[in-house]
Amino acid sequence: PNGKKMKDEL
Amino acid sequence: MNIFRLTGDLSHLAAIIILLLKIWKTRSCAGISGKSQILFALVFTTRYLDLFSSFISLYNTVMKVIYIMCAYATVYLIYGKFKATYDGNHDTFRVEFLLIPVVLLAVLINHAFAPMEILWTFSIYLESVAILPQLFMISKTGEAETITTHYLFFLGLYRTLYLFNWIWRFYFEGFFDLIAVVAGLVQTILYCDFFYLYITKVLKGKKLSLPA
Repeated sequence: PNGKKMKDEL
Repeated sequence: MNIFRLTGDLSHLAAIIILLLKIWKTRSCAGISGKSQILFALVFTTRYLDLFSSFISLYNTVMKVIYIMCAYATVYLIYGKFKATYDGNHDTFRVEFLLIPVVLLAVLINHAFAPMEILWTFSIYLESVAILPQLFMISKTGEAETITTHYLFFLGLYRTLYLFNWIWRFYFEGFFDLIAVVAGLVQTILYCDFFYLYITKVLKGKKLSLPA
């Protein structure tokens, strides 16, 4: 899977 | 938010503050790579542009602002206030060898071909290798002050804890970010050699010095 961006991480 | 993520963030914060305090208290940035610190400032700047576009949480915003401010404060102390103590002769890593491949990779492999996404991806890739000028400097001088090794330990621990955080999120939240995970793995691997020296030497009360 290409995955998705974890926007909540630092 | 899970325990790995929180301790990872706190470990990152500890690293940043240890470095700032070391420079401030000793009035010296000897042994610190200004180039690595500029790269980290660039990492935070390009990654946290979303401060202007989206609000995630108070925690998220506050931490981002603290990281950015500390990064620029560190760069200012090295190249401004305590410039006379900066060991530029030993800080000779060629950063263009990192920046050029990282820019190319960010343009080629990203989640979406959009300016903000490419900058975010650039920051992830750059962070994974931004410590190299610092590690290069230590290998060149053959030693590091103990406080500098504590800084490096917490900085390495942070991304290692994030790896556990990503495993957690994969299993419990169905989240998976291939770009962050691969870059995080690379970043952690770069610290492995240092972790070994830290545990076998520094934690036993010896100074970190490399064989000539």
